Amino acid sequence: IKGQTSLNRFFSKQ
Amino acid sequence: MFEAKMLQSSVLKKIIESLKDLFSDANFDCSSSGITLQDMDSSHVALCYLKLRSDEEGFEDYRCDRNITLGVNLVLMSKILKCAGNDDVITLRAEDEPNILTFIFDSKNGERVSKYDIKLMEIDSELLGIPDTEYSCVVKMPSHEFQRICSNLSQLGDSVTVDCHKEGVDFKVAGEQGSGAIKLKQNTTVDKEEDQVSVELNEAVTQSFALKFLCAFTKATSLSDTVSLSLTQDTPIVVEYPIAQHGYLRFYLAPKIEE
Repeated sequence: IKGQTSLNRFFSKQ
Repeated sequence: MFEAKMLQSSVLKKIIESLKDLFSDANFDCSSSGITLQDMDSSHVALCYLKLRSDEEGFEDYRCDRNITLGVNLVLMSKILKCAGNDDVITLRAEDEPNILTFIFDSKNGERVSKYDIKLMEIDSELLGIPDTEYSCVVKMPSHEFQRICSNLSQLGDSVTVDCHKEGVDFKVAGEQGSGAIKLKQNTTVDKEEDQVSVELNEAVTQSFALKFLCAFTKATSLSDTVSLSLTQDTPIVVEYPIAQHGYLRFYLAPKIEE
């Protein structure tokens, strides 16, 4: 089963 | 003072219609260079980024003396925009420290002028820095084709696997009750550019994404004849709709990754 990732994992807070 | 006069209200109507279901409240950041909007959905899986450049032809007049942020409920904005005719010229206006955003709709024949004010909101949104990277693969295709693929495959499952390779791009779904696959071949010989399917490939990519979000993004289909999908393995996909004479609307979607 593939898990949904979150955007916070790829992009940092500005 | 901020004042932006857009020649076609239909463009703004389409933008807001395509956003309002996933992104209910959003900040419009206005500066002399134009209007941008970045917002994430409540689960932090999808993000939209809108750019409307002030120097493009879609704006008849554009003035922004001071950088301002307009926090707007997009559902309310969509209701207001439904009051505008598709051919109306639309003016957005706000003061330097605004509490309200004013919409003025001028009919083409000049016989009807409507004015609506909405209250602005304080929206505490988390801005993400999106690196400007080169993607392993960029697929360009007719936007209605992408909409059809997402709609067809969502009948059978929740996730689509996008497989980009040098011959084209494959979209596959595998659900409990069945599976489906759509193969799009690269085709850059058709007459009209907007009907072409092109694949720029540095490296092959195979990645899964939630169809629920991709289907939501395709609400922007009427904004543009074409859409581009930019992919790199194990990073978010970018779905970009160019907006003629204005800029673009991009959606980012985090991938599904085997943990």
